Amino acid sequence: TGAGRKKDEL
Amino acid sequence: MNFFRLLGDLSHLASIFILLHKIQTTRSCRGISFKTQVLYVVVFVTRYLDLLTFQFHSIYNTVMKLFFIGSSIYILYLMRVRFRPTNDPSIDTFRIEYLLGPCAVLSLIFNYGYTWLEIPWSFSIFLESVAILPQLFMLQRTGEAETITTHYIAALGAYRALYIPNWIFRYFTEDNGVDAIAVVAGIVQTALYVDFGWIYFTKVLQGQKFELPA
Repeated sequence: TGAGRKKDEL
Repeated sequence: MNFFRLLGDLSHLASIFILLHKIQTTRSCRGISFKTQVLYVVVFVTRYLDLLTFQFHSIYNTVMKLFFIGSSIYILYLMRVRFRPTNDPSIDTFRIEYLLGPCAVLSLIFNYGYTWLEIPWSFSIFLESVAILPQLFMLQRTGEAETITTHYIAALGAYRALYIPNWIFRYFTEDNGVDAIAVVAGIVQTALYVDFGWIYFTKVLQGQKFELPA
């Protein structure tokens, strides 16, 4: 996946 | 999901319930910045566009997103319709275009992809980091606040502060790097609460009224 947006966070 | 993030999210939920409680019981939105509340609606709507893609994460994630969008719009309704006479725009004078413009520019420079989900998401992260400023500005102007209003702001600050140990925890326990946009904006956002937090701890939690030094 690599660094980037954490899609599970609100 | 870890302890810090769960506690942070619960603190965020609590802040909204405190605000609703304040407006309903005092039947007044005095001391609450309408502009900050408008910015939160913009933040939630632009961040949670992914609801439209039905890319499901968890029931928790979806329910929270819907709650944040719904409750923030409901608060605007309370302020603008239900308790409109108690809302005094003459002290809510922060110019939010000075926040919206730079956040739009930043989101075009820093994002995780030029798509209709990623640019609004990035914009919402930057905007959230400064959305409390009209509220803090109003506090500065009036020099005092109802205790319940300070509890609301403190809960918001706690929510932001708790996301920082969450990211540290995730950095060491997961193997997928750092969300640099969220972390940098999150640290800026938390820093904005430091001044307020100091007065909250030294005055309000000691049983005194929230008053700024003259």
